[in-house]
Amino acid sequence: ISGQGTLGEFFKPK
Amino acid sequence: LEARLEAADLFKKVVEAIKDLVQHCNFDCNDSGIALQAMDNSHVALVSMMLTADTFTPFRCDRNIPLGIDLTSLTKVLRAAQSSDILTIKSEDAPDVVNLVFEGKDQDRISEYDLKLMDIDQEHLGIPDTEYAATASMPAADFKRICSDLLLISEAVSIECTKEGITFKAEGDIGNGSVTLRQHSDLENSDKNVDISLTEPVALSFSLKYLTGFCKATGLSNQVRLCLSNDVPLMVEYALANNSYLRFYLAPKIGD
Repeated sequence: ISGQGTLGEFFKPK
Repeated sequence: LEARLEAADLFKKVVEAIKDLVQHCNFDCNDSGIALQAMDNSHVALVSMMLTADTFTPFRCDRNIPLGIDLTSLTKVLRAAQSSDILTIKSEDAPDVVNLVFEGKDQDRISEYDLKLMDIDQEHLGIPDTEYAATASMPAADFKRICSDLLLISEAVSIECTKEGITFKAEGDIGNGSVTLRQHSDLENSDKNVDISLTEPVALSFSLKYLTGFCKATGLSNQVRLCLSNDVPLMVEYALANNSYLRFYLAPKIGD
Protein backbone atom coordinates (compact mmCIF):
# COMPACT_ATOMS: atom_id res chain seq x y z
CA ILE A 1 0.00 0.00 0.00
CA SER A 2 1.41 3.35 -0.95
CA GLY A 3 1.23 6.58 1.04
CA GLN A 4 -0.20 9.87 0.00
CA GLY A 5 2.25 12.61 -0.99
CA THR A 6 1.59 16.30 -0.47
CA LEU A 7 1.95 19.31 -2.73
CA GLY A 8 4.36 21.18 -0.48
CA GLU A 9 7.45 19.68 -2.06
CA PHE A 10 6.34 20.72 -5.56
CA PHE A 11 4.68 24.10 -5.09
CA LYS A 12 6.60 26.64 -3.02
CA PRO A 13 5.19 29.83 -1.50
CA LYS A 14 5.76 32.88 -3.72
CA LEU B 1 -15.04 45.81 -9.02
CA GLU B 2 -18.01 45.34 -11.28
CA ALA B 3 -18.28 42.07 -13.17
CA ARG B 4 -21.37 40.98 -15.04
CA LEU B 5 -21.99 37.44 -16.19
CA GLU B 6 -24.63 36.74 -18.82
CA ALA B 7 -25.63 33.60 -16.94
CA ALA B 8 -25.14 32.84 -13.25
CA ASP B 9 -24.84 29.17 -14.21
CA LEU B 10 -21.06 29.37 -14.74
CA PHE B 11 -20.34 30.88 -11.32
CA LYS B 12 -22.80 28.57 -9.56
CA LYS B 13 -21.14 25.52 -11.12
CA VAL B 14 -17.59 26.70 -10.36
CA VAL B 15 -18.40 27.29 -6.70
CA GLU B 16 -20.29 24.00 -6.49
CA ALA B 17 -17.25 22.20 -7.94
CA ILE B 18 -14.76 23.54 -5.39
CA LYS B 19 -16.72 24.12 -2.20
CA ASP B 20 -16.14 20.65 -0.78
CA LEU B 21 -12.41 20.84 -1.42
CA VAL B 22 -11.70 24.30 -0.01
CA GLN B 23 -13.78 26.27 2.48
CA HIS B 24 -12.37 29.76 2.76
CA CYS B 25 -10.61 31.44 -0.13
CA ASN B 26 -9.63 34.73 -1.62
CA PHE B 27 -11.10 35.62 -4.96
CA ASP B 28 -8.28 37.79 -6.28
CA CYS B 29 -9.69 40.46 -8.53
CA ASN B 30 -7.61 42.60 -10.86
CA ASP B 31 -7.92 43.98 -14.36
CA SER B 32 -7.22 40.58 -15.92
CA GLY B 33 -10.16 38.90 -14.21
CA ILE B 34 -11.02 36.95 -11.08
CA ALA B 35 -8.58 34.27 -9.91
CA LEU B 36 -8.58 31.85 -7.02
CA GLN B 37 -5.92 29.52 -5.73
CA ALA B 38 -6.41 27.36 -2.66
CA MET B 39 -5.14 24.12 -1.19
CA ASP B 40 -7.25 21.64 0.69
CA ASN B 41 -6.59 21.22 4.41
CA SER B 42 -4.45 18.14 3.94
CA HIS B 43 -2.23 19.86 1.32
CA VAL B 44 -2.86 17.02 -1.11
CA ALA B 45 -4.93 18.92 -3.68
CA LEU B 46 -4.98 22.45 -4.99
CA VAL B 47 -7.60 24.27 -6.99
CA SER B 48 -6.69 27.05 -9.39
CA MET B 49 -9.46 29.00 -11.05
CA MET B 50 -9.22 31.79 -13.57
CA LEU B 51 -12.22 33.67 -14.86
CA THR B 52 -10.74 36.07 -17.40
CA ALA B 53 -12.04 39.60 -17.85
CA ASP B 54 -13.38 38.52 -21.29
CA THR B 55 -15.69 36.06 -19.53
CA PHE B 56 -17.63 39.03 -18.16
CA THR B 57 -19.58 41.66 -20.09
CA PRO B 58 -18.56 44.13 -18.94
CA PHE B 59 -15.65 43.70 -16.51
CA ARG B 60 -14.16 46.55 -14.57
CA CYS B 61 -11.65 46.33 -11.72
CA ASP B 62 -9.71 49.46 -10.88
CA ARG B 63 -7.31 47.99 -8.36
CA ASN B 64 -6.28 44.61 -7.00
CA ILE B 65 -8.69 43.43 -4.34
CA PRO B 66 -8.82 40.06 -2.61
CA LEU B 67 -12.36 39.09 -1.71
CA GLY B 68 -12.09 36.64 1.20
CA ILE B 69 -15.14 34.42 0.96
CA ASP B 70 -16.57 31.51 2.93
CA LEU B 71 -17.73 29.21 0.12
CA THR B 72 -20.46 27.67 2.27
CA SER B 73 -21.96 31.13 2.73
CA LEU B 74 -21.49 31.95 -0.95
CA THR B 75 -23.30 28.74 -1.87
CA LYS B 76 -26.27 29.84 0.26
CA VAL B 77 -26.44 33.15 -1.56
CA LEU B 78 -25.96 31.58 -5.01
CA ARG B 79 -28.88 29.24 -4.37
CA ALA B 80 -31.03 32.33 -4.83
CA ALA B 81 -29.75 32.78 -8.37
CA GLN B 82 -31.38 30.88 -11.18
CA SER B 83 -28.96 29.46 -13.72
CA SER B 84 -30.16 31.76 -16.48
CA ASP B 85 -30.08 34.91 -14.31
CA ILE B 86 -27.68 37.69 -15.16
CA LEU B 87 -25.18 37.85 -12.29
CA THR B 88 -23.34 41.01 -11.34
CA ILE B 89 -20.58 40.91 -8.73
CA LYS B 90 -19.73 44.29 -7.23
CA SER B 91 -17.37 45.50 -4.58
CA GLU B 92 -16.01 48.77 -3.22
CA ASP B 93 -12.36 49.65 -2.77
CA ALA B 94 -11.79 48.40 0.78
CA PRO B 95 -14.79 46.19 1.07
CA ASP B 96 -16.55 44.63 4.06
CA VAL B 97 -19.01 42.91 1.76
CA VAL B 98 -19.33 41.73 -1.80
CA ASN B 99 -22.57 42.59 -3.50
CA LEU B 100 -24.26 40.05 -5.77
CA VAL B 101 -27.17 40.98 -7.99
CA PHE B 102 -29.28 38.44 -9.85
CA GLU B 103 -31.59 39.63 -12.60
CA GLY B 104 -34.13 37.47 -14.34
CA LYS B 105 -33.78 37.49 -18.13
CA ASP B 106 -37.14 39.20 -18.45
CA GLN B 107 -35.94 41.83 -15.95
CA ASP B 108 -39.05 41.68 -13.77
CA ARG B 109 -37.13 40.35 -10.77
CA ILE B 110 -33.96 41.72 -9.24
CA SER B 111 -32.40 40.06 -6.19
CA GLU B 112 -29.59 41.72 -4.33
CA TYR B 113 -27.40 40.11 -1.68
CA ASP B 114 -24.49 41.40 0.39
CA LEU B 115 -22.12 38.71 1.54
CA LYS B 116 -19.79 39.50 4.42
CA LEU B 117 -16.11 39.13 3.59
CA MET B 118 -13.41 37.52 5.72
CA ASP B 119 -9.75 38.32 6.20
CA ILE B 120 -8.01 35.28 4.79
CA ASP B 121 -4.27 35.02 5.13
CA GLN B 122 -3.57 32.69 2.27
CA GLU B 123 -0.13 32.04 0.90
CA HIS B 124 0.21 32.04 -2.85
CA LEU B 125 2.04 29.06 -4.22
CA GLY B 126 4.14 29.17 -7.34
CA ILE B 127 3.04 26.47 -9.74
CA PRO B 128 6.03 25.76 -11.95
CA ASP B 129 5.46 25.73 -15.71
CA THR B 130 5.69 22.04 -16.49
CA GLU B 131 6.25 20.26 -19.78
CA TYR B 132 4.15 17.24 -18.97
CA ALA B 133 5.28 13.87 -20.31
CA ALA B 134 1.71 12.96 -21.18
CA THR B 135 -1.50 14.85 -21.73
CA ALA B 136 -4.78 13.10 -22.33
CA SER B 137 -8.05 14.81 -23.25
CA MET B 138 -11.26 12.87 -22.99
CA PRO B 139 -14.98 13.43 -22.51
CA ALA B 140 -15.43 14.78 -18.99
CA ALA B 141 -18.40 12.48 -18.45
CA ASP B 142 -16.27 9.41 -19.28
CA PHE B 143 -13.61 10.44 -16.77
CA LYS B 144 -16.26 10.92 -14.11
CA ARG B 145 -17.76 7.53 -14.83
CA ILE B 146 -14.37 5.78 -14.70
CA CYS B 147 -13.46 7.41 -11.37
CA SER B 148 -16.77 6.64 -9.70
CA ASP B 149 -16.79 3.05 -10.98
CA LEU B 150 -13.23 2.35 -9.82
CA LEU B 151 -13.87 3.98 -6.44
CA LEU B 152 -16.18 1.03 -5.76
CA ILE B 153 -13.16 -1.28 -6.18
CA SER B 154 -10.38 0.65 -4.48
CA GLU B 155 -9.48 3.98 -2.92
CA ALA B 156 -6.55 4.38 -5.32
CA VAL B 157 -6.19 4.30 -9.09
CA SER B 158 -3.09 3.82 -11.13
CA ILE B 159 -3.10 5.89 -14.31
CA GLU B 160 -0.86 4.65 -17.10
CA CYS B 161 -0.46 6.53 -20.32
CA THR B 162 1.18 5.06 -23.41
CA LYS B 163 0.95 5.75 -27.13
CA GLU B 164 -1.87 3.20 -27.29
CA GLY B 165 -4.10 4.88 -24.77
CA ILE B 166 -4.71 5.79 -21.16
CA THR B 167 -5.46 3.05 -18.65
CA PHE B 168 -7.01 3.44 -15.22
CA LYS B 169 -6.43 0.46 -12.91
CA ALA B 170 -7.79 -0.27 -9.47
CA GLU B 171 -6.90 -3.20 -7.24
CA GLY B 172 -9.15 -3.91 -4.29
CA ASP B 173 -10.23 -6.55 -1.82
CA ILE B 174 -13.00 -7.79 -4.08
CA GLY B 175 -10.80 -7.94 -7.19
CA ASN B 176 -9.31 -5.75 -9.88
CA GLY B 177 -10.66 -3.46 -12.52
CA SER B 178 -9.22 -1.50 -15.38
CA VAL B 179 -10.54 0.83 -18.04
CA THR B 180 -8.58 1.84 -21.15
CA LEU B 181 -9.47 4.73 -23.41
CA ARG B 182 -7.85 4.52 -26.82
CA GLN B 183 -7.01 7.61 -28.77
CA HIS B 184 -9.68 8.38 -31.35
CA SER B 185 -11.26 11.29 -33.19
CA ASP B 186 -15.00 11.42 -33.54
CA LEU B 187 -15.60 13.26 -36.80
CA GLU B 188 -19.24 13.98 -36.00
CA ASN B 189 -18.70 15.17 -32.45
CA SER B 190 -15.29 16.35 -31.30
CA ASP B 191 -16.55 16.43 -27.69
CA LYS B 192 -16.21 12.62 -27.80
CA ASN B 193 -12.54 12.69 -28.83
CA VAL B 194 -9.85 10.98 -26.85
CA ASP B 195 -6.56 12.66 -27.63
CA ILE B 196 -3.23 11.63 -26.19
CA SER B 197 0.11 13.31 -26.64
CA LEU B 198 3.10 11.71 -25.09
CA THR B 199 6.83 12.23 -24.87
CA GLU B 200 7.39 9.32 -22.50
CA PRO B 201 5.14 6.74 -20.88
CA VAL B 202 3.90 7.59 -17.39
CA ALA B 203 2.44 5.55 -14.56
CA LEU B 204 1.25 7.19 -11.37
CA SER B 205 -1.17 6.39 -8.55
CA PHE B 206 -3.76 8.77 -7.16
CA SER B 207 -6.49 8.87 -4.56
CA LEU B 208 -9.89 8.30 -6.15
CA LYS B 209 -11.56 10.24 -3.36
CA TYR B 210 -9.93 13.40 -4.65
CA LEU B 211 -10.42 12.57 -8.33
CA THR B 212 -14.14 11.97 -7.87
CA GLY B 213 -14.26 15.28 -6.00
CA PHE B 214 -12.69 17.06 -8.99
CA CYS B 215 -15.37 15.48 -11.19
CA LYS B 216 -17.94 17.79 -9.58
CA ALA B 217 -16.70 20.18 -12.28
CA THR B 218 -17.93 17.84 -15.03
CA GLY B 219 -20.88 20.05 -15.97
CA LEU B 220 -18.54 22.94 -16.78
CA SER B 221 -16.87 21.47 -19.82
CA ASN B 222 -17.43 18.67 -22.32
CA GLN B 223 -13.80 17.64 -22.22
CA VAL B 224 -11.30 17.24 -19.40
CA ARG B 225 -7.54 17.24 -19.83
CA LEU B 226 -5.21 15.21 -17.63
CA CYS B 227 -1.55 16.25 -17.61
CA LEU B 228 0.92 13.80 -16.14
CA SER B 229 4.63 13.44 -15.55
CA ASN B 230 6.25 10.83 -13.40
CA ASP B 231 6.67 11.96 -9.78
CA VAL B 232 4.90 15.33 -10.12
CA PRO B 233 1.33 16.35 -9.27
CA LEU B 234 -1.37 15.51 -11.77
CA MET B 235 -3.19 18.44 -13.34
CA VAL B 236 -6.86 18.01 -14.18
CA GLU B 237 -8.14 20.85 -16.31
CA TYR B 238 -11.66 21.87 -17.22
CA ALA B 239 -11.28 24.52 -19.90
CA LEU B 240 -13.96 27.21 -19.98
CA ALA B 241 -14.87 29.76 -22.63
CA ASN B 242 -12.70 32.87 -23.13
CA ASN B 243 -9.51 31.20 -21.83
CA SER B 244 -11.00 30.78 -18.38
CA TYR B 245 -10.31 27.53 -16.59
CA LEU B 246 -10.77 25.43 -13.50
CA ARG B 247 -7.68 23.35 -12.71
CA PHE B 248 -7.04 20.86 -9.97
CA TYR B 249 -3.64 19.59 -8.90
CA LEU B 250 -3.24 16.33 -7.02
CA ALA B 251 -0.12 14.97 -5.34
CA PRO B 252 0.64 11.40 -6.38
CA LYS B 253 0.65 8.46 -4.05
CA ILE B 254 4.12 7.45 -3.03
CA GLY B 255 5.28 3.91 -3.74
CA ASP B 256 6.56 1.84 -0.85
